Amino acid sequence: SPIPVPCAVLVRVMKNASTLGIAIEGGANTQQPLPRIVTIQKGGSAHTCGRLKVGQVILEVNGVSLRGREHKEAARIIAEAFKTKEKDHIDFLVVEPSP
Amino acid sequence: SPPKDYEDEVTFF
Repeated sequence: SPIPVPCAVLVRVMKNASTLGIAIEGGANTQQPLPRIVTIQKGGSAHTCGRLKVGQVILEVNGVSLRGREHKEAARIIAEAFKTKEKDHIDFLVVEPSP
Repeated sequence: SPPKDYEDEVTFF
């Protein structure tokens, strides 16, 4: 029988709102070793994008792997990706939650 | 000191 392989998807979120509008949980050394999206707030850039969903796990942010990074470090990477003026978007590599 | 509990850590952006 086929082994289900989680499908990674690249999602580009344009910075078109004053907040990114997501919340994450988890990180290295927790039961959720990669950050998982737990909230998408209406009115934020992520909600406007429409392709980030609660339950998705974030593998990479702008090509930077979150593997092995504890919660605070992963959070810092995401916050800085939103804050930097160098790009008008953030690329998230996410995995859909397992069925 | 007790080990930090990361399990409940949630960050909003």
